[in-house]
Amino acid sequence: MNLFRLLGDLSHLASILVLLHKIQTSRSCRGISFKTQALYVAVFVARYLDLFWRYISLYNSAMKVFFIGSSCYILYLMKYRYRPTNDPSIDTFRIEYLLVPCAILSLIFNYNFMPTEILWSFSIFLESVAILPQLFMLQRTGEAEAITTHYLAALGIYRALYIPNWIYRYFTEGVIDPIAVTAGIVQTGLYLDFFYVYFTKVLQGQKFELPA
Amino acid sequence: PPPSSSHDEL
Repeated sequence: MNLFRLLGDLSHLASILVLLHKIQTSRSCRGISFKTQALYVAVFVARYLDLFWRYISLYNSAMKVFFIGSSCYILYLMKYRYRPTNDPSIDTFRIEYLLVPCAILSLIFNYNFMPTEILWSFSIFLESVAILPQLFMLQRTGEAEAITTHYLAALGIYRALYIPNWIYRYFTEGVIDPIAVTAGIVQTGLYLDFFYVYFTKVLQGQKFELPA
Repeated sequence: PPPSSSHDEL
């Protein structure tokens, strides 16, 4: 564990707490893509089921339980409790365009051709693109509530911090994980446009609005 | 270093 990874994980944790806070206080999931949230459930379940056969640390297990539990809870809030505030007509990204390529990639690129490792690779690839329905929705509506942008920023910062973590681990531990690094760089890259607007507008007190 | 999976990461 190093500082980059710890801060990254805390940022990930914070993003979910911000999202829950937004839904609970506004009693609405407006502006949140159900598809992205459903993809995160798939990501966490596919990757963190190793809870049952691989013990790393209490920290690691607790985080895994939290991520699976909170993502399922968010789906429940969107699907049932605040269902009327969820507008599927603007959440139109076709997720099969993500699921199928990720499934194929995970069959080609994995560290061992066995179900658990293929699932792990699949979750890494899927996580890297799971935000696309959300970003697509943002693009369509052209604006977002400040709190939604804080959620996205925390999520993007989590991924960005994993990059110095890998560089640090390469030099201190001599380990490199090409699958995670490649997917992680792609994932961080997807946030660049968003970060630009977030840091130049939202953090300056302006509304998150995309140029027409 | 040889490629290895960082299954210790979240």
